[in-house]
Amino acid sequence: LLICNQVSKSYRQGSARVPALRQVSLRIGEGEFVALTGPSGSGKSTLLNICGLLDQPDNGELLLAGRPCHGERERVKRRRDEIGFVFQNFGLIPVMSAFENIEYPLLLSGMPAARRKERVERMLDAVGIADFSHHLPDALSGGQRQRVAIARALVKEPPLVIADEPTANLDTATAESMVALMKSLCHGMGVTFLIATHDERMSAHCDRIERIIDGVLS
Amino acid sequence: LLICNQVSKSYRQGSARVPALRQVSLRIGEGEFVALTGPSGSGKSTLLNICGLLDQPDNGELLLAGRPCHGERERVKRRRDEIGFVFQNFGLIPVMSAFENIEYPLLLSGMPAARRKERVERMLDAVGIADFSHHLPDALSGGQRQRVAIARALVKEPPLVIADEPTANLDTATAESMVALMKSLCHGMGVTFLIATHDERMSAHCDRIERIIDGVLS
Ligand SMILES: Nc1ncnc2c1ncn2[C@@H]1O[C@H](COP(=O)(O)OP(=O)(O)OP(=O)(O)O)[C@@H](O)[C@H]1O
Ligand SMILES: Nc1ncnc2c1ncn2[C@@H]1O[C@H](COP(=O)(O)OP(=O)(O)OP(=O)(O)O)[C@@H](O)[C@H]1O
Ligand SMILES: [Mg+2]
Ligand SMILES: [Mg+2]
Repeated sequence: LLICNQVSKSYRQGSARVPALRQVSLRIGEGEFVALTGPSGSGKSTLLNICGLLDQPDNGELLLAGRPCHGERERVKRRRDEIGFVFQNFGLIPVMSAFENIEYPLLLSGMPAARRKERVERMLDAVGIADFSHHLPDALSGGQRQRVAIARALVKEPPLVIADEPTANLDTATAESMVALMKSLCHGMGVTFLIATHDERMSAHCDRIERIIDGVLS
Repeated sequence: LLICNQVSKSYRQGSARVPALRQVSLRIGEGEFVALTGPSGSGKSTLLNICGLLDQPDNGELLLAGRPCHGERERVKRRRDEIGFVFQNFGLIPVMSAFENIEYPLLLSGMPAARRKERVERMLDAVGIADFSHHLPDALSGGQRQRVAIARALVKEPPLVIADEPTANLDTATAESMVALMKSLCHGMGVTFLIATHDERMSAHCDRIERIIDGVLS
């Protein structure tokens, strides 16, 4: 489903260049549940942003469902239709409630209101924050915000979910139920997962663990 | 050093009240290294914000070094002089580099420039981001931001450090060195630590583990 070929990315920092990814090649098949681990600063978020069509590599190519992405318009469309993304810092919309944040991707997909409501409420239950559906993000605890971010990424049951440290703020019981939720989508709906994590509680459940150090996939 | 007596706090949410803390009583002695654990949404951040003089309880009292805080002016002063705080979402100043974010508490303390530079560089080394001292927060990885937040809380070697999930975004090796850094300040300088965490790698090293569930300290 996802193929990276010799992907490289570096950042300009003042006069220097920070090499974040060095010729990374990676193949992920449909329905796989893959963990990406590595030290802090090793390039996990950078790689996920490229796989999630949020950013472009300096070199190399990315194929999603066998096809490369040409141009911003196509990237935006495919990102919206084919990928659910859990950001490392959650990326919730501050002026929208938990319910509205989770509903948002469904608005873009043109789903009718009654079905949206039913789908969002199911997700709120699944991540255990039904009682907080009307809270704005600043009226939610860290782990509650993280769970809204997870629910938002999953609500459309997209073919590919990319999650960047999705359990970092969660206690063990909550983390375990998030893993179970993701696995059920994976095995039940064939959703593919690529998860950056240093959390053993998460990587322990993955089919495959890819390791990255200093921008190099080993 | 820190005494909470029957501290209660609830939040208004629309017409409802969300009880976050229920008559919490807690005593922490000088030089103790205490973990506060509990499920997501159980009240950890709320309790830490009160202990850190960032927020006030609805009921009950807080004594810091035996003395209560009266009035905003005194709270600001004592917060600045006596407490280092690691926020769950880091709270870095976006327009300031890693170096400047860590230096900031020293500016408020009137330390001369040469000593400040020396102290900040020591902290940057201690948290392993010396190479990124000039990066702004958005040019840092999640775990690098977290380490800047830790360095900023420790740079003044305050009598009390309050840390809210300080290792959430860190790989195991980095997390272990952060714990070692904090313990050395604790045992070497007698700094007291109150750390909210669900991270076993952290709580395993604490003298004491306090558990909170639904706003009640057991
Ligand atoms: N905009 C940027 N400008 C300069 N350097 C950057 C930028 N974004 C990231 N970097 C650097 O690129 C490297 C890789 O960052 P990345 O966020 O991919 O790491 P990571 O593996 O996700 O780390 P963590 O586990 O701490 O989240 C880091 O050293 C970081 O400082
Ligand atoms: N401003 C607010 N308005 C309304 N409710 C709030 C507000 N801030 C926090 N809460 C609620 O108070 C409860 C306690 O929140 P708190 O942030 O203290 O939990 P926590 O233990 O730190 O959780 P986590 O482990 O997820 O970070 C949560 O249920 C949260 O939704
Ligand atoms: Mg990252
Ligand atoms: Mg919290």
